[in-house]
Amino acid sequence: MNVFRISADLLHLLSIFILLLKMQKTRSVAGISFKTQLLYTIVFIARYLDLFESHAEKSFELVTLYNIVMKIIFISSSVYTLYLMKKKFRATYDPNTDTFRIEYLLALCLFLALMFNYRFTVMEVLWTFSIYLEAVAILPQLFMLSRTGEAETITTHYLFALGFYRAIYLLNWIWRFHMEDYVDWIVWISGAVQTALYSDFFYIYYKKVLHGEKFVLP
Amino acid sequence: RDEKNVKDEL
Repeated sequence: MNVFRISADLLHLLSIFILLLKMQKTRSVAGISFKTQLLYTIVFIARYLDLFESHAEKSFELVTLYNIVMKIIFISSSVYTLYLMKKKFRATYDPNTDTFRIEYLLALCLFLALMFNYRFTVMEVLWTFSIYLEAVAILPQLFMLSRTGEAETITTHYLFALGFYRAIYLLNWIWRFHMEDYVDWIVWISGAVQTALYSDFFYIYYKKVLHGEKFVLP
Repeated sequence: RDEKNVKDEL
């Protein structure tokens, strides 16, 4: 655990908090892509299946407890978000702007996970699938943003925190590479792709929102 | 990457 990793995780938590705050405060899920939220839920469940494995034989360190708590928070908050979007605030969701075809993303990531993984076991392929899927899970949301052309400020704060947390993970990996000889190509390449997908968004967020303007696409 | 393939990140 280093300062980059912990900051990134806290920023990820903050992004989830902002999203829940946005929905509760405005009592609306307008501007939020259900498809992206669904993909994140699939990502968390596929990746954190190890929660259901026996922990008895693992050495129990503080970081293990930390990971377990975070995994439970990520899974439960993403399922809760789906509930809010599909039930509680359903009337405020506009499916006509959320039209990205996630079937292709799911199929592509499954194919890549079957082809490029560290070990060909069910758990390992699902973990790899979740890494690839997380990298592209924001695409329906960015697509929705480009269709509507503008976003509420709180929604842009959510997206910024969500994108920036992965950017800080890049620093964490550089740090770990130097300090621990840690190497993980699957995670590194996916993380770089994930961060790159946000570059346009980061630019507009910096140009407009940070200068007190509304987020409007040029 | 070591043989145990420890996944200690989230």
